Amino acid sequence: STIVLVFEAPQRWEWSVKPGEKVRVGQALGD
Amino acid sequence: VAHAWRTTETKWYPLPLAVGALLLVGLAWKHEYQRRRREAEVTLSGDGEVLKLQGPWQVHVLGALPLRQLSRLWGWLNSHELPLWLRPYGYGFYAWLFGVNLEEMDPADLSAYRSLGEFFYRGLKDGARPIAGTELVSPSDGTVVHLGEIQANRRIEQIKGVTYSLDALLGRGQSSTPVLSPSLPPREGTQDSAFAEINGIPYSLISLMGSPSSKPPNAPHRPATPIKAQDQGDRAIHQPVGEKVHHSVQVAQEMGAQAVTSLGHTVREGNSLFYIVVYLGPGDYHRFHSPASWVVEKRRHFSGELFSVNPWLVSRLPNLFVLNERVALLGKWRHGFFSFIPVGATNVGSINISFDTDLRTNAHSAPPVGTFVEASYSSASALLGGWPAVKGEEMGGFALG
Repeated sequence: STIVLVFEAPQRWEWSVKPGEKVRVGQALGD
Repeated sequence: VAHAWRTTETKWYPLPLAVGALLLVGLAWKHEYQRRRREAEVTLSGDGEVLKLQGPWQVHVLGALPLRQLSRLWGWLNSHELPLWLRPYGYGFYAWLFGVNLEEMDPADLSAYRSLGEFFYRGLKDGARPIAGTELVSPSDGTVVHLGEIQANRRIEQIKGVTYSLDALLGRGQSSTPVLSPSLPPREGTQDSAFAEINGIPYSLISLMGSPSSKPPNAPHRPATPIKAQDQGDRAIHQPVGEKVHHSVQVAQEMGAQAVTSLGHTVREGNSLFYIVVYLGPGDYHRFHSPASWVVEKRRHFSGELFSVNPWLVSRLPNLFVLNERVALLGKWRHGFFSFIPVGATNVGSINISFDTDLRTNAHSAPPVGTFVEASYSSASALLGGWPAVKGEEMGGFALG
């Protein structure tokens, strides 16, 4: 199963993760 | 021959089980093959692209299988109650095979789970997943497959050089069926200032909405992360309370073809659309939580296939996420448009949304591929115009079959 998020954000948006990285519920994805 | 035909006695014998099973599989395959032929020319993509199954031979072999039937059979098999003595060994083996952390689940006793399906949909102990204070957090355990910014051509990159249409993923235009109004449980008071930034509603009013004394009847017995009032006073509020968000069509046109037509919104000046794809492995915790505080306005249920979504197939089957069955939850957050799309797979064809008990996925008689059924959540909150999902709150999950 997979979850896709599509959202609007300011162009200065920065990701905290990168492809291939393991994540857990509640972990920061971006800000 | 004519004489033999008239005089030979006919004797009937029961077919062996294996032959009967083969006949049934053959009939299912024929039915599936005919369905696929009928749907082969369906235009799924918002930009008029006709989507067909393409890829290496393994993809075509998978495409010939009755995946939806297999998924439901898998779910049925795993809903059977296991004997008490077998449970610790069976689930222990599963945990060893797929790397499940048994120490964080709730309840911790393996024999408490009656079936593999129940074990798969296990909950977590309180505090097992702390929620970060940043704006967007992971909705689930898993692996980040891809992320990035959506360009003006409105296509999302599946793998390097292979893209699929944003409009096909979220739906474009109106549903061909009437818009449903599911019966939603009363909403508890939500004390999150992020909602004040979404609709420009005074914070004091938001904290009072819903029925503070009532608990949703279908709410999970104990969410992995308790819903608490969040102090977000350190955030910069970008607009004065009470002022409506101004979506300028002209600005969007100047930015390029970035309009989010699925909700009729346009992207605000200085904003862009971003995406991230998280893959949940067989050993991962399979419930999902709200990645931000946002308002869910609509649900679009897309019928489709149930291909596996493991990274191997993602890299070989273009348009995989558009071909598969999925539920698109559409709404808004403090920066504008927000959507959350759980995509089903062969082993986990059932997508549950905690507050929407009317939703039925992986049904036997699914509508044609490429169509969607739309439901409006506007009755959940007159103030916000949808279901307020609090950051970190459990929203649903994937179940076997």
